[in-house]
Amino acid sequence: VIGRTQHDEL
Amino acid sequence: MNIFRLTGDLSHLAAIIILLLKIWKSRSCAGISGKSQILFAIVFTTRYLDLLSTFISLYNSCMKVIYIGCAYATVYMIYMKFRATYDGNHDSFRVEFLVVPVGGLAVLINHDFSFMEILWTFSIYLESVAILPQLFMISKTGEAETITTHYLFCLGLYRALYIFNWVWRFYFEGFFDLIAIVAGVVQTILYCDFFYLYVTKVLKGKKLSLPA
Repeated sequence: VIGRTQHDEL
Repeated sequence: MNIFRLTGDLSHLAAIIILLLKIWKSRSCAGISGKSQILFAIVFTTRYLDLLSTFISLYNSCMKVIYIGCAYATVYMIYMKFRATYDGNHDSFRVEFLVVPVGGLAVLINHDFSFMEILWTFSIYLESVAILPQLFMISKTGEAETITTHYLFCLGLYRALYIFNWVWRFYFEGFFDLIAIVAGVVQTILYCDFFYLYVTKVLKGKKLSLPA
């Protein structure tokens, strides 16, 4: 899965 | 930030504060599952480690500190300060049956096989089932104090609102995080039977009692 590792949600 | 995510976060904050005040004011944690509260403390700890490394916004950092602080304060009150009122006999859910599969799944299915990312994924999966010990305890005692049902309602509502937030972000920002969405949907589904009882009973002024 394409990386989405900047989590801006609580 | 959108209205669904903001109201979702506020609903989550409300739930945490309601529980904290309920235990503090009544000086009792009767009917509260300590195991669920420990799981929530683990969820926040594993998810908010980036507090030290990544700054997103003042709002984001403040809320993370508040969530972690309240979670540990709640666990402290249940297991230390008011432990005499802790109903261990009914809080008998085997949490290892949650933590182990969730841990395995987080290692198998994640966005990036890195330490922080696996912890974040573990936290997302764990949060979706963390309320099970509490719901199990209510099914065993056959009832719940009204303030506890308000706590559960706000807690369930928060992730339901997040689902609308994810729809909003997909539509307006083209952003979506499948792991968070799937876990969030599962989490919300687990509350459905409680939501039904809450709307049909508590909102009509009755006490929430399950057919034992």
